[in-house]
Amino acid sequence: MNVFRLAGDMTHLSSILVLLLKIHTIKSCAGISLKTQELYALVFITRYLDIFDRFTSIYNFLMKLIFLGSSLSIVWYMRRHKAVHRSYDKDQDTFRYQFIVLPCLLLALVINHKLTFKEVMWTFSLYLEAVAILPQLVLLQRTRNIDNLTGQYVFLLGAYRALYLLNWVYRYFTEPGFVRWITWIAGLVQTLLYADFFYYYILSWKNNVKLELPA
Amino acid sequence: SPEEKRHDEL
Repeated sequence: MNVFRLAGDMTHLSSILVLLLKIHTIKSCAGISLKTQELYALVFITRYLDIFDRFTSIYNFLMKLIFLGSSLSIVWYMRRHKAVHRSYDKDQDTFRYQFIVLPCLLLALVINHKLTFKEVMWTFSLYLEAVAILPQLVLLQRTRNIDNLTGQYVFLLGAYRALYLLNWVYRYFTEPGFVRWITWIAGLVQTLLYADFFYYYILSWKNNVKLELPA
Repeated sequence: SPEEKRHDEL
């Protein structure tokens, strides 16, 4: 565990806490894509199929539980909690799941380390995580009034990915034979998807104006 | 094993 990885995980955790804060205290999920949240829940379910039979550390185990629990509870809130559900921008959140899920599944079946169910699901989760933010980015672009918490949520998610890239660079130079092409390429694609958002986020922050993405 | 190592991140 290096400092980049830890900072990345903590940033990821913070993004989820920011979102839960918005949902739980303000009882609003305005500007948040349920599609993206459901895709993240699917990412964690398919990635952590090994949670009970492959033990790497107590840290990993607890973080897996937290990611699974929080992502499922966010989906539950957005679907089942009356007040939260009312604030959901359903008509704007139109991205189709199948455009994301099917290509990722096919790719995982073709490009993987081992053709076993768990390994293919794990690889699928990497590909899916890379593009799961797309419905959220589309929704952001359609939202005229992006509130601070939503902006911070997406910013923290992007920062988490950038820190993971640094973690891989660090591990490449410090751990002999550390090469993970599938993880790296999926991670790089995922980080690049945030580039545009980052640009406007930092611009709005520097100029102290409200965040708005150009159509 | 390399497979175990592959799964050491979140």
